[in-house]
Amino acid sequence: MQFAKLRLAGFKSFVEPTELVIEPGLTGIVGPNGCGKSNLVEALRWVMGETSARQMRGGEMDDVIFNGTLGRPARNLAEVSLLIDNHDRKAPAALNDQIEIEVVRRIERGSGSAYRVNGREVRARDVQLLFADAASGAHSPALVSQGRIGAIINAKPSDRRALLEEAA
Amino acid sequence: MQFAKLRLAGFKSFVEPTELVIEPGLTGIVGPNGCGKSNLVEALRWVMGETSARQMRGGEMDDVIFNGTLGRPARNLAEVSLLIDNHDRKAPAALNDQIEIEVVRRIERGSGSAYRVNGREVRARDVQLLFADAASGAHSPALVSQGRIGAIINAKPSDRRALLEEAA
Amino acid sequence: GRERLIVAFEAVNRHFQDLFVRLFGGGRAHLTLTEAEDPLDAGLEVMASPPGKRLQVLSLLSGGEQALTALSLLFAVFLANPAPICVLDEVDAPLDDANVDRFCTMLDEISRATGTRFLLITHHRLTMARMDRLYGVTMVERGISQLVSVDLRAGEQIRLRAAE
Amino acid sequence: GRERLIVAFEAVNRHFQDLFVRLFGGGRAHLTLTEAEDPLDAGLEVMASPPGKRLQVLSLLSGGEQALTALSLLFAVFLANPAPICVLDEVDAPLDDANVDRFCTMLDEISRATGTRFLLITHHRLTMARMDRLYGVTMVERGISQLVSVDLRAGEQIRLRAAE
Ligand SMILES: Nc1ncnc2c1ncn2[C@@H]1O[C@H](COP(=O)(O)OP(=O)(O)OP(=O)(O)O)[C@@H](O)[C@H]1O
Ligand SMILES: Nc1ncnc2c1ncn2[C@@H]1O[C@H](COP(=O)(O)OP(=O)(O)OP(=O)(O)O)[C@@H](O)[C@H]1O
Ligand SMILES: [Mg+2]
Ligand SMILES: [Mg+2]
Repeated sequence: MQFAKLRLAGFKSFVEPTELVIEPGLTGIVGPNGCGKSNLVEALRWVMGETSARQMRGGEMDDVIFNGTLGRPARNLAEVSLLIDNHDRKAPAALNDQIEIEVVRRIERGSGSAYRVNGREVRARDVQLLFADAASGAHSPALVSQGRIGAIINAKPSDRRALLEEAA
Repeated sequence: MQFAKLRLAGFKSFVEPTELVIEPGLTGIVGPNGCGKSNLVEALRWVMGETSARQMRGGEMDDVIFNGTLGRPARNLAEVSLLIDNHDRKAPAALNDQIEIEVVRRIERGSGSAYRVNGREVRARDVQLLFADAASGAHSPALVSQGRIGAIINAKPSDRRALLEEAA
Repeated sequence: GRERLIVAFEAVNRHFQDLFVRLFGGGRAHLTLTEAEDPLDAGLEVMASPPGKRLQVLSLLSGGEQALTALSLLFAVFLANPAPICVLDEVDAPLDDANVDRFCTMLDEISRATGTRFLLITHHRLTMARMDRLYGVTMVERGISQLVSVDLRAGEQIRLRAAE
Repeated sequence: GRERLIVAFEAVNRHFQDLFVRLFGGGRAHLTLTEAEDPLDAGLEVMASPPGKRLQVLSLLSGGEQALTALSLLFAVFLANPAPICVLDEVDAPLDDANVDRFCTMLDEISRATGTRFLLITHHRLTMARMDRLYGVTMVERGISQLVSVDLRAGEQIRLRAAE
């Protein structure tokens, strides 16, 4: 399974539909302070089933929905989709006949979020299992948020053990 | 009172006598990772009366004494001195007749540290008061250690109040 | 005690609002003392809105915006009671080039106004280029620190390259 | 449970020792499981000595040395169970130029070996110069993020300037 494309609309500062193609090798993301780079990382974590608003730097999960600027009104809907290339046929059995897998998460202000995989409505649990089988997911140690390197250094030895368990 | 010169010997990675002239304006300190830049900041905090080994990134205060490399043996003595220019006669009364004030702190492995001001032995308390009167000192908010900016942001509002008290 | 704290709060808040606008090149921000029976138990809350954005708490800002806001607060406290020396250890690490530039301009202005001597530890070439002088710390012999004064001509090289 | 943890520990420790030497250009380091009745309650301690220095705990290393050691640990865990995607948000901020260079070389090698796709958020011009492609995020309209693909020729400009 390869991650091929991330699409977002109404998610944090990305109010307009935005598409990030994820290609092999090293892709750099640059831009001034406050322009939305870390928001992209959060969109990826969120579509993979993140359930904690704090991980999204917000107070509640509705904080991921575009909340307006001095020039534009707030939105009530946010949607992120992740396109996965399954040419190597490594997806879980239920989905392995598909060449492409599209995972979509959508949230409406005040009424929670819903997930779809290739058009079919699924539970958060199903999405989390899909990614866990692919050694990824919202809590993968390979997603390193800003400032998290410091947390590894200052962690107590028993907290660092959690890293080992991811490798087991 | 102006800070004019910092001299150190046997302090952390500065085993050889070293002199840093502190001039007006902006002085940059540069160099590769691990070369000793932050150790200089700690030398300044230490000579102004720092009593916590943790603030010196060590387990006990003896950790500030040069503890050897693959090529050199450890030392048993460390000494830092701070030269203050008192042309503007703003020092506390007891010292105000002096044009220059030299504060020296010396530590011997296993037997604690001793302070001298212009050659006379004094207590840690006297040194701390000298600097408190000069809006400075080991805990001055104007000494910002590496990574401390993050601590201000993540602090609880009641912790940030301590900053206000420094200004009062 | 209470009187002094309120007076200090007002002075720091005035400096904070001014420094925030200078560092961000616009926007607005203010401090509030959180509710408490006794002002001596109150906490300090920071509200900030970078240019063109809505007012929000510190945690929703980006990494660089948070660092810049914390620096505004730190220097607001400093200006209320200026110290003879100020040492900053890699505070510019999260900042982009435009913010580094505004930050150095602010330091220059504060140093001229208060006579405070600054020591800045940095890896940022733009910050190096704005210094009055540079010291290098090297470990020619492994594990042994040595302080050398960097010739300003070499510093000039850094300035020219950074300015491109 | 216990068996798997010990096997994982040994694999991670081997990778950690190898990556530490590659990132620091020498030195040595190892992991230890701290004492506990049951290995499932043990903690992970990190001992490291940069080239030419004595072996010590993490807290005595410098800011940049700690970050580099943490990255060695992170990628040691990663290599034990490679993920299809790896996202790094400004992990190069505390690193000097020589360490940024070794770090990018390591990422290149890992990406070729495992096929993992990397997204690196950075302000470091040397890191930008080592990427296969660059995306820029801008806020032409204040508060509204827009993603643009940076023309590699412009990227080339960054490479040329960084290489001086
Ligand atoms: N729900 C939301 N609606 C609109 N804007 C939002 C929302 N949540 C966060 N933001 C904005 O996103 C900005 C932060 O973006 P982000 O943290 O991605 O910046 P960044 O590019 O990573 O910057 P840095 O280089 O400083 O780390 C903040 O200024 C905040 O105002
Ligand atoms: N008592 C001591 N004796 C000898 N060396 C010491 C002692 N205490 C600390 N050190 C060494 O000093 C080094 C750290 O120096 P310091 O933290 O000043 O580096 P730095 O220049 O600030 O680096 P960075 O850019 O990564 O922050 C460590 O590698 C450590 O081995
Ligand atoms: Mg960010
Ligand atoms: Mg340092």
